[in-house]
Amino acid sequence: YPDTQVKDEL
Amino acid sequence: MNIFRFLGDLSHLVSIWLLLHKMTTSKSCTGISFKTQALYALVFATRYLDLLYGSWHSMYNVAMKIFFIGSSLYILYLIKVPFKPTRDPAIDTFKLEYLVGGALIMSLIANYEYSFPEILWSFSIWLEAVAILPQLFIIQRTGEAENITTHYVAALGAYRGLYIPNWLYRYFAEGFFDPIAVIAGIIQTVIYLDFFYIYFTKVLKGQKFELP
Repeated sequence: YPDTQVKDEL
Repeated sequence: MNIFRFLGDLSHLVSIWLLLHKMTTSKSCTGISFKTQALYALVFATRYLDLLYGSWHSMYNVAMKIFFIGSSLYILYLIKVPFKPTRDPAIDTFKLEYLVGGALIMSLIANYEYSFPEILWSFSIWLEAVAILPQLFIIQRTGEAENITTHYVAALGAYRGLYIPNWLYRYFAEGFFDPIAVIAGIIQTVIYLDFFYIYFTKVLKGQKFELP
């Protein structure tokens, strides 16, 4: 999964 | 950041403002589900305490996380301390065990990695999807709701609803796709559909929110 580790959504 | 996400977050802020406004002006928490509020506090704690291990994306992100954790604790305090006499626990009887247990099971099945932070994040996403149910249950049981309470629920529903066009936008514009957030977000929005139907056909036409 692309960038799902980067959780920038609230 | 895109316009849908920003409007969604704005709607989330408005919902909390409406709830605080309702409670402080009427000096009561009548019709408000403590259980739903407790679930939101748990949602924010399990999702946003990633601040503690350095998940700092932007000032916007950090400020919102701190605000949501802080305001949810303040709301719990208001319901439990100054406005305690106005709460009727006898109508707030939705079984939390099912919601927390279900979210826990889902977080173990659907996560991006078997690590504590990822499972915690997934738990918060699934729990948020169903956290409004005790509040909707109160409205259904009493068959009516104060207008301000319905505005609060509507703003909260609009928040996750607006995240759906945000995900569509991000998928096409950025190639970003977060299946767990999307599926849980769609479930969360679907839970509101009945409520929204009555909200649009009655409250926004100047009538009281009453179930037929």
